[in-house]
Amino acid sequence: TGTQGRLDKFFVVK
Amino acid sequence: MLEGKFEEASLLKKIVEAMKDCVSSCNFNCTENGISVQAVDNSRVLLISLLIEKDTFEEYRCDRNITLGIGLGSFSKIIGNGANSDYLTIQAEDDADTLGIIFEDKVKDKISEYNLKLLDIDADLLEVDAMETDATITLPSADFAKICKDMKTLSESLQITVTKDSAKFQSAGEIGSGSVVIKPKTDIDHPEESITISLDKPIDLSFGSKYLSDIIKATSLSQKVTIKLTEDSPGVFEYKLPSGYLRFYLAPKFDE
Repeated sequence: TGTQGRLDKFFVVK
Repeated sequence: MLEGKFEEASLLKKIVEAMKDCVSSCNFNCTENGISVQAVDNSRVLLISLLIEKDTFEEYRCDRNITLGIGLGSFSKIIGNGANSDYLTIQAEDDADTLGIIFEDKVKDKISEYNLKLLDIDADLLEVDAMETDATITLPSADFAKICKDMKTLSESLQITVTKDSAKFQSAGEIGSGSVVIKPKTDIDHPEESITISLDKPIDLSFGSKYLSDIIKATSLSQKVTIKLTEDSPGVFEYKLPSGYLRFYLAPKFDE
């Protein structure tokens, strides 16, 4: 049912 | 010095209950405008963003910015000792290593005081503010919680598709499949029952059911939940506070 994405792929560290 | 007095302990109880199964500890950043938290779960899939604005409090003062590292399990145990209707005051000196928690019974002449040991938490912050949104759904939070629970019985994934006039939630697994379709509705007598869907682009996203189970623990905070979706981006699930919000950013699943 698909692979779970990670937030680090979408957001940069401030 | 920080001092924030909640009209009812129940609000902070609900906030902590909604967060503690997702993250075990996090920094509460206190400024003159209120208290904010950003925390990511261990698997770095679900991010919590909390804002408790100054106006939420019966009384609030914060002379200098303070960061309070709080273990949510321990915090939950201590605030569980107060009655829901008690006043709850949190208090910390500028260089404190403990957080004072004071309950005042509104009927009896009773004051209970606790101290929570603070933690030193080193965590990075993610830049989440500049997200675009392709589709926004607002629906009763209890309805969304039921959809997530019902679909979780079928599969570890929930697929959300949004078109111009409907949002479809569906799951398929070994025992079978199911779907729930909702459409916009205006209920003048019961505005909290209204559903709105606004759409710039059609959406087709899948999310992990176990993370949605964590998100819906915030259901008691607000009668409504707003879901902001963008293709190939994390979903945002927002529960409004009387003044502020509790938001969850959930990374989607994708096909290999």
